[in-house]
Amino acid sequence: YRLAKNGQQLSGIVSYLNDAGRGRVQPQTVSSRPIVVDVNDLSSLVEVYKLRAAILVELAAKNIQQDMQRRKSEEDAWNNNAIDLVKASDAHCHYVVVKLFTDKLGEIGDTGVHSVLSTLALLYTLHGIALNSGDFLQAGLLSVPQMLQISVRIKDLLSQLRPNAVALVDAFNFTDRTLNSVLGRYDGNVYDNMYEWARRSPLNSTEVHKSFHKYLKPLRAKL
Amino acid sequence: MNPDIKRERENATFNVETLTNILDGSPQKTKRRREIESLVLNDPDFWEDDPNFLSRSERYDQAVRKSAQMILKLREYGISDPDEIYCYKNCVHPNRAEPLDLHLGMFLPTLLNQATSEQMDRFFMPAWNLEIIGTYAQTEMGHGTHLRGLETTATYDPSTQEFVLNSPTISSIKWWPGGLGKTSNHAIVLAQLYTQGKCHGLHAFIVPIRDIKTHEPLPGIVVGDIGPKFGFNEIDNGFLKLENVRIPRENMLMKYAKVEPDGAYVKPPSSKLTYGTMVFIRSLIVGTSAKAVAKSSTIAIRYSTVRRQSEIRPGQPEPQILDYQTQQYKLFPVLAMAYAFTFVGQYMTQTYQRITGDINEGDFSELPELHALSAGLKAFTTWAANSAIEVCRMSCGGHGYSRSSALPDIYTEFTPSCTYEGENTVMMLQTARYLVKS
Repeated sequence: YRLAKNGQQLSGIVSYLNDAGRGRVQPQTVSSRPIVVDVNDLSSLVEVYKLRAAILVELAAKNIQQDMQRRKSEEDAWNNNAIDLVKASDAHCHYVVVKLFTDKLGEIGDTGVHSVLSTLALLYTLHGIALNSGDFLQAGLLSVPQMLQISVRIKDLLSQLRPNAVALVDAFNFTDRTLNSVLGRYDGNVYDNMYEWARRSPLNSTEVHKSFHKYLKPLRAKL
Repeated sequence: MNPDIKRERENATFNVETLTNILDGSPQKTKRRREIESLVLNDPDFWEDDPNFLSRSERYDQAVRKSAQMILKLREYGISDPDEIYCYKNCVHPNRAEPLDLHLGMFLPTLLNQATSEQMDRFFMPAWNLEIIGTYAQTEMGHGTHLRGLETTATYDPSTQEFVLNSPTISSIKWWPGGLGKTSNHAIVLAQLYTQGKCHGLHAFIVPIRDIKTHEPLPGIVVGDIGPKFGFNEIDNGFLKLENVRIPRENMLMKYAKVEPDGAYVKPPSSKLTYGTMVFIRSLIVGTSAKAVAKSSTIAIRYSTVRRQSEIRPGQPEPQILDYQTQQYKLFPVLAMAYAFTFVGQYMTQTYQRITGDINEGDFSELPELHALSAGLKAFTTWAANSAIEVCRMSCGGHGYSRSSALPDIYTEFTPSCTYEGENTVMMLQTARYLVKS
């Protein structure tokens, strides 16, 4: 951010800070028009994640600057704004994840797989916005009606994914031995295997546990 | 086959095998992975007693037996590609860490990245043949992620051309390294280097800690297991106290920084190179997060199609619990996360390999970005995955509590990744430093 602010051109995953450093990214007022119009368009959603990251980095940097102007040392100013800094990092990482997921879709040729992964990517992206709605609303990146639209859309996506849920986890292709879970068995025969597993518990190695003879029986004699 | 889960599979709208190939990287990689899995799964030498019913000492014992078998079999089958070794290991020790993890995952890579060619000649083949079993001892009882605060000292003595290593305080005792307690006979120790009266910061030293033949601790070494933990039952995480332990000058890893025989110090081209192994592990952790979420969501979603409970419409049969919107709202974002993190994990591995290649060619320009990205994504993915596993456990109702579900073990084995190789908040602040200052 500071290098960008000093006119240097950043490259790589942080290149979005070039605009922030030059004051081209500003939180919008609530009344102004939001940046994203179509909440179904992944590329514009990636863009709002990017803007959210840029705004939060800028906010943290400005808060540190202000503290330093109030004669705080840089180290104290840093500690005084650590919550904002962690939020900025979190937003940056969230943007990277959303961007990489969306980029991956571009490499997938199979129509069926592309379609179901696009639905998943959209769910991941919208769910992230819903969980962090305060950031997006405060920055004016999305409006309140759009947040409501997102809630509805998330419910649509859940129903859309429902028929493919088992196939999507099957695609991870874990064997029963590597998963090692009675509940997650490939054949779905959960209850009989759970009963079998419980029977193998060491507490079941004898019909009467030794603690009965050692403690309960003598106790009973004393009462 | 349970009829409900059978019907689910019949209703899918895409080809599962095609997606598996994408997750593995290619159809050839899927084929090879399955070959490796069947080698392990059909091998009676890897059959085991259910660890859920064993004591910790029995679990450690069983894990060491399997790890020893694993090394023999890897040789027998000529498996040497790191990805294939990783796959084989994950089948031998599903859902859990094992006693040789630090040897394979940190000791050997540190040698490869930071040893000179002479040091490679001395240490690598003995380590490859497990005469040397190594670990990576960085964290101390009183100091973790803040590396400049580490107290262990390595003071160079030019008269004997040796380093003298010490744990000057109780808080400086090395604490937590996997395999340190009982398994390893060597440790790469991170210590503050003192030479010619000056401290030059943290450097890595190869320190013998147990006799290679008898496995008894060497003079000046106090070593042991740190006791039961939240998960990691198969691993002997250990402590190490160094009392005037002398090692030859040649045991400092000197590919980059050096100490000359007279004690003169030669700086490394980048101070971050000492922490290269941590960057490697952080890059891998992103993929590990994806695996943990993928396993948990597989368990919870399959179970949610088999489990029937209550009623949506009065008088109708009990529906599959996956038909409840609340269950979908819990599980499908977790499923989406599993896919997202898998692709990010693939990207991190490729990026790590590309930038490491550049570093080996002398180009360090992208090292700071790799540091920042691996730290941030390690924290971001482990935090999210940790919560997601718990969501999956809760989604399985009462049965999620049973160890038979595997969810408690996935959770306890995964949770330490939020603190090891860098505590997550500190990692996020390191990324923030890069974002603000870069």
